[in-house]
Amino acid sequence: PFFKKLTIFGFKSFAEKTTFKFHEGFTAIVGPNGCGKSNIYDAIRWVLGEQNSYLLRCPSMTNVIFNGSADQKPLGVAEVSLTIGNSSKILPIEFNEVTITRRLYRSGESEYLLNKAPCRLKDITHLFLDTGLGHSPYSLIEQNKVDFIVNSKSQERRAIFEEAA
Amino acid sequence: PFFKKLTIFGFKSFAEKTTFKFHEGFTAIVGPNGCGKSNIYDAIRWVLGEQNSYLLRCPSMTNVIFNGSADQKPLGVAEVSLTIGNSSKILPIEFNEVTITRRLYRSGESEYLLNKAPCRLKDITHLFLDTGLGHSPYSLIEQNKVDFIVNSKSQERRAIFEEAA
Amino acid sequence: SKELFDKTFAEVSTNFTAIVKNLFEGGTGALKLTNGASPQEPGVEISVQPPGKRLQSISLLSGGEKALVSICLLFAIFLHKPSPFCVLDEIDASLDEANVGRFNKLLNSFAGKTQFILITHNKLTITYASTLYGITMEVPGVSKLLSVQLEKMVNSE
Amino acid sequence: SKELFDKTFAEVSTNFTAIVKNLFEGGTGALKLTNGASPQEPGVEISVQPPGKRLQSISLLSGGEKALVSICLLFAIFLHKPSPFCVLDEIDASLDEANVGRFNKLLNSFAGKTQFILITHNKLTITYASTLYGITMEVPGVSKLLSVQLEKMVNSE
Ligand SMILES: Nc1ncnc2c1ncn2[C@@H]1O[C@H](COP(=O)(O)OP(=O)(O)OP(=O)(O)O)[C@@H](O)[C@H]1O
Ligand SMILES: Nc1ncnc2c1ncn2[C@@H]1O[C@H](COP(=O)(O)OP(=O)(O)OP(=O)(O)O)[C@@H](O)[C@H]1O
Ligand SMILES: [Mg+2]
Ligand SMILES: [Mg+2]
Repeated sequence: PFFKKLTIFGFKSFAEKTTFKFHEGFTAIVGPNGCGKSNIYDAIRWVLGEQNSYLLRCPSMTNVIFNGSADQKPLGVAEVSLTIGNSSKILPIEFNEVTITRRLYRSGESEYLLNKAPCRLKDITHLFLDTGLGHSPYSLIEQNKVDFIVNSKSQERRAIFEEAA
Repeated sequence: PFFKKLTIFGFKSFAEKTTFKFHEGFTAIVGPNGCGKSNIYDAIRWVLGEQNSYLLRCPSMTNVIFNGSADQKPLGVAEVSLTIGNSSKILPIEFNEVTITRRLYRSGESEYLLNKAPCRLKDITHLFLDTGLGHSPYSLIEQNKVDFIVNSKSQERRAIFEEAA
Repeated sequence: SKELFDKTFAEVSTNFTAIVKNLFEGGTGALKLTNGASPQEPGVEISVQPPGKRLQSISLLSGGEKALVSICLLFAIFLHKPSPFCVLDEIDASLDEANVGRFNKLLNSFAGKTQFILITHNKLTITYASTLYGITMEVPGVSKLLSVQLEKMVNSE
Repeated sequence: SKELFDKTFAEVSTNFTAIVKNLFEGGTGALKLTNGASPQEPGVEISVQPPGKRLQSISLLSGGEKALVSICLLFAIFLHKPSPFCVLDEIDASLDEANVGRFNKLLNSFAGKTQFILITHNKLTITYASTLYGITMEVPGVSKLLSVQLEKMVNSE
């Protein structure tokens, strides 16, 4: 598979380090209301470089850091890592396996890592430009937004085609 | 029950005269995608005097008139009637039973009737002012808009409270 | 008038707090007036904490949780000023089974005061209804009323 | 560049017409470029007629039909330029059982080219998945990964 592994730690409701391994075929994620399913979608959008906190349902970006619960104290950092199989060189980079990591501290300071080495946001977004996961990603469909394309104006729909061109 | 009977004829996908009788307890309406369930919701909103075609998913109001299908020709008029039990005098009018009717012709001409006698739109909207079905009806919740109240700005929420006051 | 608005607001927010506790089986809910554009026209702020959670804003709530909050506000208003009639179009679409059950129980507790019509795809919701209308398009493009199952053997809860 | 856009548009609209016929089991779908603000930036018009219907505008489509049209456009783009990865959050929420089945068949036909992750409440969709992750909040406020059911006995169609 393209995405091999996703690790979420301190991001939204994932107070404990949680690792997902992906296999061939499609993966379904299930669970009751409010258990954290859409937070996984947000974590993927976030690690791919999303800068607009509203698209992650957050008034400000530091809201992605685990804010505590009845039994647990808030954490000081959110971290998400995504490992991608790149043997087919779909990403324009030499490695056969690429792990991107994003961290955000309460102070507002953020870090990006590429195979554990610090890098810039630009280095990450540049990797995904040609995969449909770039600037206006048509392959990430948010909850309750499936009919966005049908409801939007004809001008707004252009962006999807430009991304696909 | 408050609403006793609803008759739809020539409104949206109801090409044939269709009558619903209501009984005590709650009524569920079921059916496959696109079969006409939300059109019933629209018919109720329309007969109560709705003037904004966008709230009925129509670019223009004459789009509510049955526009034909593979086997049937378009019709020239849409008509919806609603019969209300008024023995408890919840509506400020003498009758024990009130039937409101709304018609729209392809020409754009519309008619309103109160117990079969022609009346003005104002006569109908005036009847429902105090029932929560008035100007910004909190008791009609459109498909996919249930979280409208949560997603709207604090100023917009005021209207709901004013309607309930 | 301002007094009427304030009185309505006070009653609805008391109801809201109680209904949130019921529908979320715990947690807290509150409504607050905020300084809107002018003191004459304050806005309404909603804050809800599902049991055991510490949310900084209602925008962080999940899809199903947001639907439940809206349902709580609707019924808080009904408690204050019941509407004789209410149409809900697939309001249960984002709810899981447990919440569909809780919602239907809440609905049933209001069934005496308000006549409800529910458009739904949810098999569980259908079991709570006393009249069931099926709509079909056997002839493509034309809606027909399929059948009426009157006074279904409503299982006494 | 304009040529690239035009070429992409032409291919995607051919795909769109074919996929609408498949997902709606008949009917017609088409994409058209409209005169936008400037000839350099045309808008995109969508027109779809479900089988046997004569709609004047796509705004008249039902909730489920609108979701299907968006799904058709998404897969029309994938046919032109497959994305290696796709996350769909409750895209099946407004679909009835028949359309959930058709959607899942369409999804399976793309599973070779694209890795799909589906967040869903729908029992039928779950039967098509090969990996199932359950998320729970046994401890309120903290998400935990429940269990992994690897390589489920996917029923051979
Ligand atoms: N910064 C944060 N710290 C702690 N918890 C958070 C944070 N941000 C969000 N949450 C939690 O995440 C929950 C929402 O999770 P999510 O939206 O993923 O639910 P879901 O599983 O998609 O549910 P649904 O089926 O209703 O859509 C909120 O109730 C909240 O408790
Ligand atoms: N003026 C009209 N003339 C003929 N048919 C119309 C007209 N307006 C709408 N329709 C039909 O109504 C259908 C939509 O119906 P409706 O929105 O009620 O479906 P629904 O049962 O609510 O479906 P869903 O479960 O997907 O929400 C459209 O597909 C269209 O065929
Ligand atoms: Mg969700
Ligand atoms: Mg509908």
